[in-house]
Amino acid sequence: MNIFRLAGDMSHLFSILLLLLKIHTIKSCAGVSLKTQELYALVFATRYLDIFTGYISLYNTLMKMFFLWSSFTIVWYMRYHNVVRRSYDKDQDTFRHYFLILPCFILALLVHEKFTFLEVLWTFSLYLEAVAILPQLVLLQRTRNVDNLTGHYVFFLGAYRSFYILNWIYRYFTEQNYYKWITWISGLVQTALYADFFYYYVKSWRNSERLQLPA
Amino acid sequence: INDITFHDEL
Repeated sequence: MNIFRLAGDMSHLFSILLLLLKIHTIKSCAGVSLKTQELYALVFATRYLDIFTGYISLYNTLMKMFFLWSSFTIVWYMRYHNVVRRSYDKDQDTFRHYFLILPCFILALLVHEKFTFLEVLWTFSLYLEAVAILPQLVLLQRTRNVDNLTGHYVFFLGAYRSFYILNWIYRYFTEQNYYKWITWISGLVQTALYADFFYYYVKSWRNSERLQLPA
Repeated sequence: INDITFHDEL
């Protein structure tokens, strides 16, 4: 564990807590893409299967259980909670996220570290996570005024993978022949998708004006 | 642990 990875995990944890706070306290999911939440639930479900087969540390296991629990809870709130679901703008959240799942799965069947059931699903979860934010970014462009909590949620979600990139650089230079091309390239693609969001987020923060993404 | 590729990161 290094400071970059801890910062990344804490940023990820914080982003989910922000979203849970928004949904649980003000019972609203306005501006939040259900499709991105569903993709993330699938990412965690296919990546954290190893909590049944292996044990790394208490931290690792607790974080995996929290990510699994929170992602499915958020999807449940947005789909079935009769107050929250009313604030979900389904006619704006129209990204065809099913078109992301199959190509990621096929790519995982073709490009992976080892051709085993767990490893292919793990690789699939990496590719899917790289593109999972797309429905949310599209929704933000359509939602004229993005509320602060949603903006902060997306920012910290993007920041977590950026910290992970620093973590991979650190590990590359400090550990003997440590390299994970698949993870690194997926992480770079994932972070690159946030580039313009980061630009407008920092700009709105500097000018202390509401966050607005150009259509 | 070399039978399953070891993923220590979240």
